[in-house]
Amino acid sequence: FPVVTEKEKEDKQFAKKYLEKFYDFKEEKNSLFKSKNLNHMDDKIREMQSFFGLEVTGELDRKTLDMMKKPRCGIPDIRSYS
Amino acid sequence: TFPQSPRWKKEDVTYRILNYTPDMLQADVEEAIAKAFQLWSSVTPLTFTRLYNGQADIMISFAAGFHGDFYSFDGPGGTLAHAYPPSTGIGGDAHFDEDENWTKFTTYNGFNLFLVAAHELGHSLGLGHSNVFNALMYPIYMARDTRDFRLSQDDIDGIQALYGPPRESSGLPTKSSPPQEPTEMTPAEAPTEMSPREEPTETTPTKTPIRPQDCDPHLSFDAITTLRGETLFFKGSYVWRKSPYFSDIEHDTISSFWPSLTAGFDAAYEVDKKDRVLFFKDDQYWAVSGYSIESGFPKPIQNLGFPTSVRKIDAAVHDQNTKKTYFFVGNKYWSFNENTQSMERGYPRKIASDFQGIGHTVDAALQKNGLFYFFHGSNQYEVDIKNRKLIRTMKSNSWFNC
Repeated sequence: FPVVTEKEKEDKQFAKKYLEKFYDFKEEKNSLFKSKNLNHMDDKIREMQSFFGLEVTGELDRKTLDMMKKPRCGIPDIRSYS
Repeated sequence: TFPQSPRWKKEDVTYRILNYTPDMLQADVEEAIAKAFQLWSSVTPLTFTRLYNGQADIMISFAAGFHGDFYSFDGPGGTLAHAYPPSTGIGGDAHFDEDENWTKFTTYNGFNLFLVAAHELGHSLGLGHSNVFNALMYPIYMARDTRDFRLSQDDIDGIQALYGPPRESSGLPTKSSPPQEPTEMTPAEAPTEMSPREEPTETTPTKTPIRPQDCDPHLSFDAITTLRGETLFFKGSYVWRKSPYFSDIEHDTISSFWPSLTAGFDAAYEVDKKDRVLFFKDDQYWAVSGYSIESGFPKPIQNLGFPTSVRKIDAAVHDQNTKKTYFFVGNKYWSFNENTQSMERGYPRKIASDFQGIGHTVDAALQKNGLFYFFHGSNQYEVDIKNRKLIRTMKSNSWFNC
């Protein structure tokens, strides 16, 4: 696999925070199955992509990242706001 | 709406401005907030009365970073503000990130307080986010003209689902409002609203041309520029975005990057040292830095030194080595010194005399890796201007891995 560049790590971290804040993504800290987390995050990326009418890929593509970086309101986009 | 659709169980809601941002005059903050409330009172039976002390339903404040709730702000950019749905205590309160630059103008050098306040007050009244692009309750900030700003139908449907339409009245204001701070617009002033039962008249969508295929052999461009290492190709309202890191071409629209710029650029170029891109359309130009459009634009192209006889520019390209920008108009070109910000003497000159093999008008121009690319229709000419040599001719869309 290609080495995950520093930038990609940063982008992933940024996306994780964004999804936690606005899409109720919860990283299962003690999850044995790392892949479980990843799938969960992919689902959340899809949810965000479909909200903004982006191509729903579940991947952190550039358009998705661009949208995440735009100035916005601090309220979550999905209704499970607690 | 929020879970369980919380709403105010009364029609006269109170608000209080707890503090002010130093970015604006206090009167301008008060006006922006009053105007934001008016938007919502004009389409519901709600009235909003300002309190100057004590506990109001909606407490409005500016704060930075951690400010006493579980949702700290994040410095400039990112999150601009947030608000709580209707309930007691913090319910209804609206907080604005003081690390932002707040303004009353429709500028790109800061965030318009009226627009953000109107959005947040939608939350204070019980609305969630909308995924309708132009809706006020869309989560992403979009700079737009606020002079006769209107709620979208989605916003109106949402708020009227919670509170119903405005009450019909006999023309007299139902509540006397203190002269200096009208809390309610008299019905005569209220914008005529389509009542929810009326079917929206079908407006025939203006026919926007569909995007040409990437590898269409006849593809030509209006303008081309570099932008922070990437290359942007413009045609009508469409953008093709080519990155040095990704092989695939991204397809965007001008409005997705710069919502308030009108499509159909004539020319564009980047001065990378200043992280600035200039767009030209007819006899005006705009300067942007990333997403934000610099304040004070558009400006007339005559500011750059063009005679009034020049009504529009065909193409422009900045030479990163000589710091000169070449503007192409018809069969002539000008040279502009970016350091002195002035046109060079001895121009305009004939394009053909200095650019080998370019004997016609130029649609778009680009400098990449020291070489120049001049686009005319569906063809492109690679020129080494140092050695005054036309290297090759290619299709305009050769950059799209066709």
